[in-house]
Amino acid sequence: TSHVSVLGEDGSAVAATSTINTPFGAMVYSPQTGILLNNELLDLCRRNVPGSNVIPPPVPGERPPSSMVPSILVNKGQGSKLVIGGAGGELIISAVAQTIMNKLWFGFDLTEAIAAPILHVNNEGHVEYEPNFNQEVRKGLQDRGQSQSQSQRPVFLNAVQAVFQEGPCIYAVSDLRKAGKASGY
Amino acid sequence: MAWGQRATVCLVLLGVGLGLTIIVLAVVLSHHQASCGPGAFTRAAVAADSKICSDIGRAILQQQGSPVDAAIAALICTGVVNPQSMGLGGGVVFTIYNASTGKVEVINARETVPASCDQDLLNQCRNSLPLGTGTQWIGVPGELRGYAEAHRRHGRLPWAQLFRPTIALLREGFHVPSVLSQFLNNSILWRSLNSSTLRQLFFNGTETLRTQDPFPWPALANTLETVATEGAEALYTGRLGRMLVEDIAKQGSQLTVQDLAAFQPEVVEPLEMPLGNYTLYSPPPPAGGAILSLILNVLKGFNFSAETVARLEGKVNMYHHLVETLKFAVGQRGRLWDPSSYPGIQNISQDFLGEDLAQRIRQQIDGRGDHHRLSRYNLSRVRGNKMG
Repeated sequence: TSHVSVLGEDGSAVAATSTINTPFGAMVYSPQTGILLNNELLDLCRRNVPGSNVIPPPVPGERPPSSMVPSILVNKGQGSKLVIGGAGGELIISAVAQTIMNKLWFGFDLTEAIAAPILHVNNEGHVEYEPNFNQEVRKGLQDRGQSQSQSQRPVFLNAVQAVFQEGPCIYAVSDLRKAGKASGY
Repeated sequence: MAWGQRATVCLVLLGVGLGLTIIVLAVVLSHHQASCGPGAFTRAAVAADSKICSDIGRAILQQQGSPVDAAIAALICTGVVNPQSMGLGGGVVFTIYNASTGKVEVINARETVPASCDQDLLNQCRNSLPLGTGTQWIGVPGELRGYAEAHRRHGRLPWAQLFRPTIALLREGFHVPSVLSQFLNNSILWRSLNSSTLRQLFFNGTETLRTQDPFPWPALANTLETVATEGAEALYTGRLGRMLVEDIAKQGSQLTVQDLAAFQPEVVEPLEMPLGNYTLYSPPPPAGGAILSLILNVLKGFNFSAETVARLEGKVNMYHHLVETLKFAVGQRGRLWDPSSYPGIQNISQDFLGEDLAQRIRQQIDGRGDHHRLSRYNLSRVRGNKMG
């Protein structure tokens, strides 16, 4: 998955997230067109009917569920807005939520808000910590009975891109985790 | 002589005026720069996950392109620079804010289930994780018709102009970026890549391509040129679509040209949720906006702030509430059904953005994380995939 955030001169904005789900998707290549095919239908494995273990079969034309959250937050009163989205499969929502909190609630600047290591909760309710996550906080959470995931995620693929406008000032940041870099003028 | 003196005086006054203007401008700009802090821009910006694609997006804005034009151009570029992450064989979701109308809309062009899909497909879930390789998992690609719809509704520059920078990138000697090389040489991925048809693209003999190896990718450059001149229909109802279907049918895919022709992006209202002085606009199900909104909706009720997390205890407390909220959110993820395919399924969005569920979740969060069974969070034991 990749995300692009754009802010135009008139204040219009676009958050766009595009995806090949798992790295290289279905790993199927069309040599005549040069196109790699995604494995989107794998996301159907996520659907479930509350209280049932049965996963209903796919329906032609159905769109599988997705973690993609290209979002725009607008503060009309103060003339500010945050154009944000992320990549990284099920980490996307954890990463975007924590970036929004860091920026809008905790007063981080945009670079710090994106760079701050995240935590994630997996399907078993265990906590997974991104490398460099604050050790003291981690210890404090364990003291409160938050169980840590036994199997450490091999790699954290979360990457957030965002543009923040505050009056006449525009800040654009791409995640260094993926060697990104924003541009503006 | 008098005329000469008058001319001299005028010139001097003009010079002084000019000097003053320059000084005032310099003060204003430096003041602005100072008030905005380092690294700020003053007019527009693009944040993509590579500098080269951010630059391509910015150039489109400077050519008076719209933000949607810039986003499309940056995405086309990213499909080349980070092909492990996205491309024309995937799907895209746009959230678009129009400053002159204040309106926001979502264009969902994620892939759909093909007409002939194996009804037992989902019995393969467990054995296919975590990579999900194979033609059985291929949906109907939505990427290009998503771009076309976004461009039709919000584009300003000619369609072909959005493709030119990436075509030039490929034609003028493209080399393997470092991030792509890391993925190609990842031990978990290498085996699958080596036994897949991607081998012909990413391997040099027995070795995968390395950073800075030449990577011309002529087949994609030709496709981009065809799409630039003929439009997205070259893939959805034209020659490119037939070639694509023909290629992957040889690998077992059941995708048909009828599937491609029938694909339609959805243009829908965003989810809209107050978040302090902000309004959060995010994509509705089956995208993840309802889950993101639920998380922030619950947490905003605890009024965390820079002051409350300044000390370690306050930070631990905030993250404890975040973890508990994430547990409830993960438990709800299975409810992101596609409302157009399951009209009977209850629309979860109002629930997730409302105050009742948020308040009920807040009341269930106490000081411990280990006093409660997983069923309380509706957490399944089934290990699902890492949906993208």
